[in-house]
Amino acid sequence: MRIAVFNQKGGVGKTTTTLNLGAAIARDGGSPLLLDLDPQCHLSAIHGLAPTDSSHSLFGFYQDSRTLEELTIPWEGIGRLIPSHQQLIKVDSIFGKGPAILNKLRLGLETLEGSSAASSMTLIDCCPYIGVLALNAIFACDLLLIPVATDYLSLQAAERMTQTLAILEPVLKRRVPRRYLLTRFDRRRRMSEDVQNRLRTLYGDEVCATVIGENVSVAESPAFNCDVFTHNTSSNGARDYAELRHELASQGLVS
Amino acid sequence: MRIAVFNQKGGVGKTTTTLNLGAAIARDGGSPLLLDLDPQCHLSAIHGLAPTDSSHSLFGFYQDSRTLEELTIPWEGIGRLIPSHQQLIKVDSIFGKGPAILNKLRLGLETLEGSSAASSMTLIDCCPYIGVLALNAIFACDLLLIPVATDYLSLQAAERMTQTLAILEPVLKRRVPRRYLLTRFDRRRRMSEDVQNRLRTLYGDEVCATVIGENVSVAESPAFNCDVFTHNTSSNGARDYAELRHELASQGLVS
Ligand SMILES: Nc1ncnc2c1ncn2[C@@H]1O[C@H](COP(=O)(O)OP(=O)(O)OP(=O)(O)O)[C@@H](O)[C@H]1O
Ligand SMILES: Nc1ncnc2c1ncn2[C@@H]1O[C@H](COP(=O)(O)OP(=O)(O)OP(=O)(O)O)[C@@H](O)[C@H]1O
Ligand SMILES: [Mg+2]
Ligand SMILES: [Mg+2]
Repeated sequence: MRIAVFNQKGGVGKTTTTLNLGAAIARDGGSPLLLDLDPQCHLSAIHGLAPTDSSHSLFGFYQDSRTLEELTIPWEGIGRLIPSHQQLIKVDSIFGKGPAILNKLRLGLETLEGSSAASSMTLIDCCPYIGVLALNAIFACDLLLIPVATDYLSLQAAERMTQTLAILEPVLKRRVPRRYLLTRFDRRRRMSEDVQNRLRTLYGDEVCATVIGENVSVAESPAFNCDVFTHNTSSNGARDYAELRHELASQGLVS
Repeated sequence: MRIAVFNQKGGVGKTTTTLNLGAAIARDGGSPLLLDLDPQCHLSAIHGLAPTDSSHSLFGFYQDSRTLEELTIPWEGIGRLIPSHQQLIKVDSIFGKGPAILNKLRLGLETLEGSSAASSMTLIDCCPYIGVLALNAIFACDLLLIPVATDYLSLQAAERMTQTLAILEPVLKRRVPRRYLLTRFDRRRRMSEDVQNRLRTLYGDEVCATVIGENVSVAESPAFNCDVFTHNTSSNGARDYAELRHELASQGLVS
């Protein structure tokens, strides 16, 4: 099962969700593979041992056709990571947007899943830009998880995201299954409630029942190079992400 | 005076700052020009009357060589806007990254400033991605305003931003003057204090003394298609952005 975590809106919790959903899956006995497809390398920086040499990152997969298997590094307490590198930003201008490059990640993951290093769960963190990299993730995924921060600009971006996906459907020859995830929900703010109501009206069951609350432990854990469970197991943030994993598992979206 | 508001990190308050610094300048008697250089069109959506036809947006400037003067629309209570369009995302793949395209906005603004429609202040909102559009803004600006949300991932991004600017210096043949602006500061969180201390240690006087606090009126105003002053003049958010304008004006960075 491959989940791409994407939203063109910046700062809505894509990296935070990839990290902590991955950790929740690990806490439940899984061993997920995390892919950092963002040239900003935030997920790789949280891991802490990202390679300085771009050929040992996802850039090596695109540029030097290295296999995903040889690029995988262990992530203690979570599973494994295929790290990013700033050079990854060049993929957009080097390879164009033809079908070969757009399906490269999907084919790479199929090869990896056929090998001994296969993982039953793959989570892909994306950059806030619908270029070749994000399209690679969308083409490769079984489910698109769209974090939506509970503010008006993020809500607007979610509505536009749906239009973008509709345009892609004929190219993909399928409707990409998707779930919207409300993040940074603050009970004290009417805005949070407004955004939630609006999103549920728009997308009904495609909106996760689980809502990730605004939580300082979630915001702090990256500074300690870890996930929210390791940083503060009894936090509301850890509870919310565990609940998210449970909800997705009950729908067969997480194995 | 042209200020580009940019940070590769998503969701740090670029659009919010362009909108509200523009409004603060207007409140002080100015009539700023706001440019929406983000294909996500968030600033244009706040204005509310963004064109559906891409040739009436900044895309028309790049694609059809329309002048910036003919694309300008009034923004009541602020000044004027040159709106964006989703098609703007195509600029990266259509024109390549040669010097002609990278200097196109700078030359366009020089022409505009020579005409009767000149404005003494221009603010440019950028997308969270260092492609051709953001480079256009950096090449065109007199000052780069870099919002940094008070969280660890944004701090990490600010440090990387500085490296990116250092790489551009030989191409630009100048050091781009810059100011870092702390946003979403929450006094109750130790993290906010940590990030502020770290940023001031790193960049000293290049960090604005003014700090924009976390403020619900700032987050809500886009839903009412307006700036924080119009939405709630007596809010802390309005005070903070007025203070920012005053600080930049006292350094001759805002006229
Ligand atoms: N549930 C939460 N509670 C508190 N803070 C949060 C929460 N989720 C995210 N954040 C904060 O929001 C910031 C942005 O989140 P994150 O970097 O994960 O978003 P993103 O969508 O990956 O951003 P980008 O578009 O830059 O990739 C984080 O640094 C974190 O401080
Ligand atoms: N001072 C503040 N107080 C409260 N909320 C804020 C503040 N500044 C920004 N926000 C919230 O953060 C969200 C993201 O801000 P904004 O969209 O301006 O960031 P951005 O950097 O332009 O994002 P993008 O990278 O997607 O362009 C806003 O929708 C708003 O709700
Ligand atoms: Mg991210
Ligand atoms: Mg923005």
